[in-house]
Amino acid sequence: IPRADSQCLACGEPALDLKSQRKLLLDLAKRSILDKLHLSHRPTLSRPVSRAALRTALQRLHGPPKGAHPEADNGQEYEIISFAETGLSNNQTRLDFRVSSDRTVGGMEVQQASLMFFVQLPPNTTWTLKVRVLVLGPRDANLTLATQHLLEVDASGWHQLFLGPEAQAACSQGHLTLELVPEGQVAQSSVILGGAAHRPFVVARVRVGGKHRVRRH
Amino acid sequence: GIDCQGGSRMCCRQEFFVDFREIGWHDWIIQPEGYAMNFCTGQCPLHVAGMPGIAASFHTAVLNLLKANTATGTAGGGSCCVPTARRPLSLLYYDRDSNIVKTDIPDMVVEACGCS
Repeated sequence: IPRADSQCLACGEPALDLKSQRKLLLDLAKRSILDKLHLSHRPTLSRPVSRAALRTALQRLHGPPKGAHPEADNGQEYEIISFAETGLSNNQTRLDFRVSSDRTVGGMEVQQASLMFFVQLPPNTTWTLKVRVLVLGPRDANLTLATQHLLEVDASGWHQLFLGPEAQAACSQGHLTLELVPEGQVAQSSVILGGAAHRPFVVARVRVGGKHRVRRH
Repeated sequence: GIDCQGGSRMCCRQEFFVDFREIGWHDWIIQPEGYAMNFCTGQCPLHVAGMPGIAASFHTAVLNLLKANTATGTAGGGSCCVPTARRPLSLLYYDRDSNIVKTDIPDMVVEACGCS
């Protein structure tokens, strides 16, 4: 950092005073990070996440897939954890996820998505759970059934369900709705929805700006 | 490459740490606590042009000095102080829907500088 009275070493211009230089560098750092995250400005948080939910979710985040070469086609990889907005409707639990479209620059490709949910079951109980994937219809009017998964749950604790291409496509559009429909008598309340540390969430592995990226010459 | 110290005028790496708390970004960036926005600054006289880092051998520097002084006219264009090694910045942050996002931004942290 040049002395206040001298020229800038790199460009020969009269050196800025140190305070202005610091401000310039901080603004440059902000701009650089926001540009690389495809954000026009820093996000303002709509729904704060509790530390307990954050800690629980981060234990399930994993590094990039082994052998992945993000530079291979210049795409940038993201792992996104989206907590459910939950609602109950006639004995079905509906989970709404908003996988935000901040990253739509260059097209967002969801490579993998899985649902994580916590179940509290009575001992020695096996429970069949139907997970229905609902997507917005062509004119964004109603939700229609895209596919469903049948799950046998025989122990309390966290469970992971890998979601198929229909759910990945819904995530790519920014909005995924799942319905948990219990089969048999086990009470609906077995799926723990509330409580900071047990909120259901979706983990999505996303690539932005991959193969179709316009190369700058 | 070398780090800038005191009145160093030769090409070097200037460390510059941005503390996210200082700029009010610690509420949406979960990890890390800051960003090392290091940059390259300093002069690249001809006899060190093309060095991967100024720490190249004295012998090479003298040879290049002889070349530069005997070359007729000045070699085309100057030599600039540029990054020669960089690493990614791993970020964990909240997006506007309060989703937790983890990503590695490639080539964000300058580790070494040298003369082009």
